[in-house]
Amino acid sequence: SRWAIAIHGGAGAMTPETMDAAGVAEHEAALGVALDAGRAVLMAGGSALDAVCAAVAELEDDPHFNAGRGAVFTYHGTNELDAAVMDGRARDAGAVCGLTHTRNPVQLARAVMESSPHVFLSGAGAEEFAREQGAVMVDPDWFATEERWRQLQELKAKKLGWFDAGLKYG
Amino acid sequence: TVGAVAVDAAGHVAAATSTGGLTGKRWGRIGDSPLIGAGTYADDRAAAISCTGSGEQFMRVGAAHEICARIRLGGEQAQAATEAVLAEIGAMEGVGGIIYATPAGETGFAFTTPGMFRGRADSEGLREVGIF
Repeated sequence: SRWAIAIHGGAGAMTPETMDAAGVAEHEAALGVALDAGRAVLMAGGSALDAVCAAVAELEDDPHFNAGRGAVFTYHGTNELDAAVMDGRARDAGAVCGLTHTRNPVQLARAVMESSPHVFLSGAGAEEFAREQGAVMVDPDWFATEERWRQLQELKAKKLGWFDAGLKYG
Repeated sequence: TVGAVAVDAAGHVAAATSTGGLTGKRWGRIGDSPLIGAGTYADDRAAAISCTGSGEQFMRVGAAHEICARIRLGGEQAQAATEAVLAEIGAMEGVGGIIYATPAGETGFAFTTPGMFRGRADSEGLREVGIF
């Protein structure tokens, strides 16, 4: 039957006025790379689960998007990452939250689904599981980008409330 | 937040979502992305869903599962179910975007923010990316 894939890199307050042509081109190119990673899996007869994990891992590694590398900062200037996967065949699912050292959270969520009796692991326990699974662990600096740090300082300086309720920063 | 939904040649669907959350979040705040049934859900009897936006309202609505329930139990089309759930979220003053893929090979999206980074492709040659 027909295969298909859709991806998103987040919804937010960006507008044609706030994102110039170069920014649009950069983001669209990055979306294309992730889309093609998932598309290649499906073209080769691969599973929907492999396709969505391939696409999301690409987006996690791209600093343009709020996940993995390029994630936004918490109030205290740290990165806390969350992810989930779900397979529609038998409704198997895996999820992780509050990660601080695991490079591709989506792959750890899949490991929770495939290699643990649980669905949802959090924080230090999730990272203990990550190390046991041989996940790629990184220094938190891997996630940090200048632009996200600037956004946090701007948010704090403007007293817009203490978090980005208006999704101004994605 | 980033996400992907897909249906493979065997007609099985899957969903994945990953996020850094909200800028300035505190107290261990977790949004909808990792919550199965809120920001991420996949069921071969309905669709695969990945969400992005103001997580608190997506959690309260149980957005991803609610869309699948509307399709499975209510017989709604995926686009209509997606837009209806996003409207419920809007009624709670939430905003965001949702993408879906169905076992029949349909993909689509809806969003109530000024923009959503998105893309889609299929075996019939569709390949597009967009923002606004």
